[in-house]
Amino acid sequence: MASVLASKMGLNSLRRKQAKTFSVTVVTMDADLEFSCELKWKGKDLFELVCRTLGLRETWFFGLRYDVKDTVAWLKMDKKVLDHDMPKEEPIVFHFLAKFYPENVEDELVQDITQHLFFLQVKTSILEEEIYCPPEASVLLASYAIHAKYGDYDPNVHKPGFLSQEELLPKRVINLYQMTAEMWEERITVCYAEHRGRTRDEAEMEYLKIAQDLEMYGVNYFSIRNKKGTSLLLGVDALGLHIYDPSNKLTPKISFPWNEIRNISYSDKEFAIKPLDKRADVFKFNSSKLRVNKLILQLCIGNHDLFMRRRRVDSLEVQQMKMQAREEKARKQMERRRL
Amino acid sequence: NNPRNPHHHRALQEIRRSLMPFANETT
Repeated sequence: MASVLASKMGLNSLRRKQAKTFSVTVVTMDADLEFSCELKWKGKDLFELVCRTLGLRETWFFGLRYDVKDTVAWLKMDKKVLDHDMPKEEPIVFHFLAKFYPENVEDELVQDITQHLFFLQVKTSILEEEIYCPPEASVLLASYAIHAKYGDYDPNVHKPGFLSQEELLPKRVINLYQMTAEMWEERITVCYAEHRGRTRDEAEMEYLKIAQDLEMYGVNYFSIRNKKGTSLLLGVDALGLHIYDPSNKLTPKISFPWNEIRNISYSDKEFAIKPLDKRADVFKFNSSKLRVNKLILQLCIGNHDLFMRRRRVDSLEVQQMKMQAREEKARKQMERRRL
Repeated sequence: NNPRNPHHHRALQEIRRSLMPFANETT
């Protein structure tokens, strides 16, 4: 008996020594997930596991982001996870985030989980002031965020003070006015009461629609220099590339829509945007950081691919997935009406 | 930038008006 036990123990420690796994933590917008990955896994294996765990099928919007030095990078699907240049202390931390954004949020997002993750990500970016949000829009959006959290407005339940623990507005907005917390709550509650009759899901979608209408998400900004050495901002989004003055992130000086670009090349650490119109100037730029240049290139390719894909018929698999999700949504709505 | 939905547009204008009297002098 003892020898059997000893041999079993020996076997277990041997197994441990030969462990072919490493641990990762995947932080989503509403949960932290722990996974044990095989050493040979590629980015795709981990990404697919996360999507399966979340029940998320609209995978094309998302990516796994990690911090590297003073910037961020996205896990490559066809490269081994451990071959990426990142700190290897376990658990390795990744953030599961929207990498690409829809052109039209209402038409394109199908699953509730996709919508929820987008909602949480955009809301966080607005509250943390990564995105500029005018004061009046902050109040309107806060009323929909509250609606998404608390359900439909009910004056018997939602009494003064019910928002006292909530983070409602960007600090910058609060500092612009001489208003107490109670006054802000009252403003937001007035709006909340005005859009009664919606479900939480509908409130989330309304939030995203308003934010999209006001162009408050979807652009990835990068500090760049043009060939004359002028500091500029580059914005990459679902519709194309935009060049901004660093002091005005909202109105581009020049835009290059994807369908008007003949080609974007990257060589000798320099980008060149060649417009379709051969008479138009080629726009050359770069970022001083190699990692940022790589990130720009990845986002250009990914956004352009999605732009082209939106203009083609969905694959059978995607058609089926969208149909299932729509049926599920319709079934839920029917159930709600019946109740 | 105005939202496509006129209802939102009106709501934003109303909120802007209601905030105005409380704006800090510097704004």
